[in-house]
Amino acid sequence: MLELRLVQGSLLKKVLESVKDLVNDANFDCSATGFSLQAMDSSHVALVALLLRSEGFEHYRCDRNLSMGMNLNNMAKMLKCAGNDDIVTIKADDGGDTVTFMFESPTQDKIADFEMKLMDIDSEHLGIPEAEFQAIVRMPSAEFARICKDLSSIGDTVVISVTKEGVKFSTRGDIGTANIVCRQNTTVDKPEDATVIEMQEPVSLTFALRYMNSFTKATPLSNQVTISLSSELPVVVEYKVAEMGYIRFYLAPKLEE
Amino acid sequence: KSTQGRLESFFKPV
Repeated sequence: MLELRLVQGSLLKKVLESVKDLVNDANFDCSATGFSLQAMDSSHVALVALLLRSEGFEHYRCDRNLSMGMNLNNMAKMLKCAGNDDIVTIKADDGGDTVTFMFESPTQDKIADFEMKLMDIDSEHLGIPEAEFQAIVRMPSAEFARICKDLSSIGDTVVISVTKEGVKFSTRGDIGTANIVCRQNTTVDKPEDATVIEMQEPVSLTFALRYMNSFTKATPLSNQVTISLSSELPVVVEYKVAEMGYIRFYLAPKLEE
Repeated sequence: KSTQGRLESFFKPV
């Protein structure tokens, strides 16, 4: 038996909106730790890792570890039917072939339940070791989204370079080139407007903008994004999910031949 | 010239 009650149901809506175009089907894993997901896109270039810790739920009952295969587009369709202020409860029976999403309005005057068919998915889990990064950039998520969108109108790839000067996002295409440099800026009124660059050593990597733009669909989840870079390792683009967890996107770099 | 890396080149299946 599984029963997870999330008062801030809009978080789950936002999570699904941010992953449904990247991954078609995925197994959601439920354990005492929390509600999690790890899935790759069909070309095995990008990976999403989600964790919503059990403490973040108002009620969290998970009698035994459960893996539920879901079509993320269908799950997103169902969660779209929840109001932004609704409380969302996820329910499933051990060994069952359905999951139920229950939506309660804040005043309890409307209660809806949507039952979705589960599916069997052969999931390939990758072991992601803890890594030391050469550079970690924390910046406003809206700014990062704007940069990715702007550069993708010029080119297909972005070179992200971190030096003492700051972080540089560069692209080139048929019509020309573009460079955007963001410097560390901690003298801001609001902490979410800060740009913080922690550099162990300079690093420069190239990534497909199509994926970066897809990751920025998580922007409504968090005011800040963290970009962790290391030579010849996938970049990690992380958005915190309120106080309860994170959504991390890994993207393999373009490799020089 | 560059090629798109795959995740399996960096992380091992478990």
